Amino acid sequence: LATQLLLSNFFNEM
Amino acid sequence: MFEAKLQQGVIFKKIVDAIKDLVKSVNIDASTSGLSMQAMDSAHVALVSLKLNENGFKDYRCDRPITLGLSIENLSKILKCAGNDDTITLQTDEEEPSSLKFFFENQQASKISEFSLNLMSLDSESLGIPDTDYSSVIQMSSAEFSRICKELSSISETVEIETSKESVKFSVQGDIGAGSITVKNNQSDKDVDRVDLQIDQPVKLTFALRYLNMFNKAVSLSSTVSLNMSEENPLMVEYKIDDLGSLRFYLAPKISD
Repeated sequence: LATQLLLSNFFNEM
Repeated sequence: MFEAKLQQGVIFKKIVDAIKDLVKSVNIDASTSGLSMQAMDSAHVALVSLKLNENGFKDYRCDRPITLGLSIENLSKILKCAGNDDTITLQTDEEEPSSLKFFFENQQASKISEFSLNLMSLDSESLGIPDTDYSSVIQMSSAEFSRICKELSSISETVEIETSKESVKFSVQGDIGAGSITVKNNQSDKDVDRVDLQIDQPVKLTFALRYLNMFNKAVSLSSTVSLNMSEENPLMVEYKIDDLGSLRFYLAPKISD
């Protein structure tokens, strides 16, 4: 099974 | 004073239709250079980024930057009243507008509709998206990509995209079985068949198909779509809007446990 990552793993909050 | 007149109002209708399943409310930032919007889905897995340049509008004026908080559902209701051949004008005189005016005019200027949409104050959740030099870029027919995603999502909810110098492979594995679609470089002069691969580094990434199927609602904006990937990076799907700007979708990958 694959785990869905979040965008905050890649982009930082401004 | 802010006023933006789009000759082909249908483009604005298509943009809102393309994002309404993904985001519920958005901040549109208007500045002298044009309109921009960035919003994430409720799960913070996908992000939509819209940029419309001022020179793509028939008329454009923005005396000072303003933020317009819009409910996509309510915006959709108003845009339903615009004909596909109408020009669409957005306008407000206030500096801190509480509402945004919309004018829809038919070609003969014989029918003019005016609506005012109440604005929302939304906290800006914007993310810093670094300019990425993607190691694998695929340009292909947006209809073809949309079809691939639809077909494969009947087998699995997850697709693995693997690029190599001469092809891109979409693979799925589900309870009923498995499948893959391999698309090769094709310099055909027919839009629907042309595939242009720029692979500096091959990638193998996994994504949720339901998001890709939502992104593909933008297929009416452009006959081609570009898939931009680098290892350990969100996928960026871009629909260029002729002479106006672009609609981009970012999707965080899945990792196999």
